[in-house]
Amino acid sequence: NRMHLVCPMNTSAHVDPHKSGHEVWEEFSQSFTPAVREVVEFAKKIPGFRDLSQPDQVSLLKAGTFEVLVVRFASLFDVRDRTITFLGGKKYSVDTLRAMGAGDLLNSMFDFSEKLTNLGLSEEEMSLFTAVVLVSADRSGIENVNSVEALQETLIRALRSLITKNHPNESAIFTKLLLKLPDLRSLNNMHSEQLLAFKVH
Amino acid sequence: FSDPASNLGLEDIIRKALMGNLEERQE
Repeated sequence: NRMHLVCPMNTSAHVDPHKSGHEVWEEFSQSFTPAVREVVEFAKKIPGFRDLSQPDQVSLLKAGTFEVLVVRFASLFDVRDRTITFLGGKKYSVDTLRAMGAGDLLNSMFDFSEKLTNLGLSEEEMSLFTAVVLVSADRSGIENVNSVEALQETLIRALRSLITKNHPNESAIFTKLLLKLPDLRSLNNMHSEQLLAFKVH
Repeated sequence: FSDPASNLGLEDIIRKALMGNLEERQE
C-alpha cells in the first residue's frame, strides 16, 4: 500500500510511510507554494493586470495558475529520455511513474511539453505567451469580462507582433501557440480530476 | 469539486501574494 506522489511539483515521488496524510499534504503544499507565488509575481508584472479588479485578479490566478506552471515547467519533461525531473531534483522515467500510478495526464503533459519546446520560443516570447494563458476572459467567476477581454486582446496582439517580427518565415507559429490554449484547458481539467481522486484517497 | 484552487489552498496563497504579504501560510 505504498503511496506515491507522481506530480513533479513534489520534491520526490516517494512518500514517507510514517507520515500522516496531513503531513504529506503539508509537505506537498510547501513544495508548490513558492512556484505559485512566482506565478503571482509574474502576473503583477503584466502591464494592465494590476488595473483589473482584485476579485478578477484572484479569479484569473485561481483558474490559470496550473496552466502557467505547465508552461513554465515544460522543461522538466525530457521528451528524448522520457523522464521527468521533480522540483527536488530527482529524475524519474515515465515507466517508473506509470508503475507508481500515473495515468493519461502524464502522457498528455509530455505531448504538450514536446510540442511547446519544438516551437523554439525565446524567453520573451514564452513570457508573453504565458501572460496570454493567464489573462483569459472566459474563466469562471470573472466580474468585469470587458476589462479582462480588452487586456487579453492587447496581449494577443503583442504576442502576434513579437512572433511575426522574430519569425517572419514561420507564420504558423502564432496559430500553433493559440491552439495550445485549449490543450492547456484540457490538461487543467484532467489535473482537477486527479486532484479530486487524490483528495478523496 | 468545482473549485480545485480553493481546495489546494491556492486562493489563500494567491491573495496573500497579491497583497504583498509573503509570510508563510498559516494553518
